[in-house]
Amino acid sequence: PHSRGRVVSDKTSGLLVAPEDNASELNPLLQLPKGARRGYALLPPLLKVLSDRGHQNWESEAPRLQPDSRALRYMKRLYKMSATKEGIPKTNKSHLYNTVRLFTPCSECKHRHGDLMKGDVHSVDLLFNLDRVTALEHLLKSVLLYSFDTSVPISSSITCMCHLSVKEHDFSSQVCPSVSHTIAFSLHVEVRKRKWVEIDVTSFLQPLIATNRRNIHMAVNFTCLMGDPQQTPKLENSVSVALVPPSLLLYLNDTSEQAYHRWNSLGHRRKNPVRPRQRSSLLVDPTGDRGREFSQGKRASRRR
Amino acid sequence: RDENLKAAPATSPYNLSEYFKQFLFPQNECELHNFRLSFSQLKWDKWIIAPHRYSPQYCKGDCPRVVGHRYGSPVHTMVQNIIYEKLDSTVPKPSCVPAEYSPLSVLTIEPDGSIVYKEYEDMIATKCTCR
Repeated sequence: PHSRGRVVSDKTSGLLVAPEDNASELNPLLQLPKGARRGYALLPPLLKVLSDRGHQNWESEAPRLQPDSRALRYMKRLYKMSATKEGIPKTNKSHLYNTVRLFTPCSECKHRHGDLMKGDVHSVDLLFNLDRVTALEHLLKSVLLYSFDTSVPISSSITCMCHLSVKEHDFSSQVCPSVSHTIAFSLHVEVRKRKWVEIDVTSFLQPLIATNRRNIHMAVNFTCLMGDPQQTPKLENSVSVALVPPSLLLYLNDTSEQAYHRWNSLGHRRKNPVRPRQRSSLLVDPTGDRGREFSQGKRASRRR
Repeated sequence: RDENLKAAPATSPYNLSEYFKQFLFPQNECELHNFRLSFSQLKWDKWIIAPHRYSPQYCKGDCPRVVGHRYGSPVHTMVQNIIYEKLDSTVPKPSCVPAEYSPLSVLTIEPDGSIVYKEYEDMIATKCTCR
């Protein structure tokens, strides 16, 4: 297919192909023109299949790893909140992201230790591989998503002290990874009411993800005490509250042509879909909360 | 226009307007048609988690000579129609194509087992035009 707005040849006026397009670009229909091949690698799976007109037998490339069932349940819930039954993004949503990626940690890094009697010490090394994040997907927010795997139903609440540290692998020297930076915070959760706990680690991970780090290695250490912090928390019985190793959620703004840009439709409807759209520049603060947005809707910014 | 009148069959005034309608609103008029597919038909349901079904819709039909406001067509469409009829029939007639779209939210499993929710632009045709 010829790219938009380019005159190939005009029988009457004798206009030749525009100077910068030479004959080599007129490849057979199926072979992508040179410029598109670089973009091809960035295409999400859905568009890769569409652009190959389904020749690529996608079933044979069925995902090798099946996603974690808990993570799948969470993302289905997020989908229901974000889209109508027909799959159209809900217009009453004024969030800035148009992409959410959920990564589960690679398995071999999980190990648990600690003595349940002294409060459940839950420490785990997490390695997240972020290869799937494309260069056009800009980070707005990152969240560690915990879920509770309570085999014994408990009604009390939990207060946890959490230490989060990122491990830097200095591949040149095989010394064990040094810790580049760490944060500590406390967490109070009513286990009975919540299945998920979302811990915002945007400012913590932003430096890594902004530098297109493909692998993030972090250690998360939780010390949880049962009961209400005001009264002295007692450990009546050991509760095997297993904090399932968290998933990493990335809220992203995909600025590629194929992605839907909500603020475009909030501000103005494109009259002529054929005319290539000018990219609307969007100054976005990574945490997404103080981001300056170009959507004209007052209600949208006030709701923030 | 006079030639057409002579060719017109002897019709009563009531049918005359009906007769002329065929020139303005062809039977097989350019319009939006429904098409509903499920990703299992394409065997993509293993990695596309949601939605299960999707209606991309499509545009089909003839573009009458006088398109104008009814199809939201630019003047160029009428010019191309005249070129086709009067100057060079190898220049294609204007086609009935989508003019506006809706986005679609899709939940997929990536090859590495991660899960992605993404909102794609221009996935569902909502209006047709002659271009």
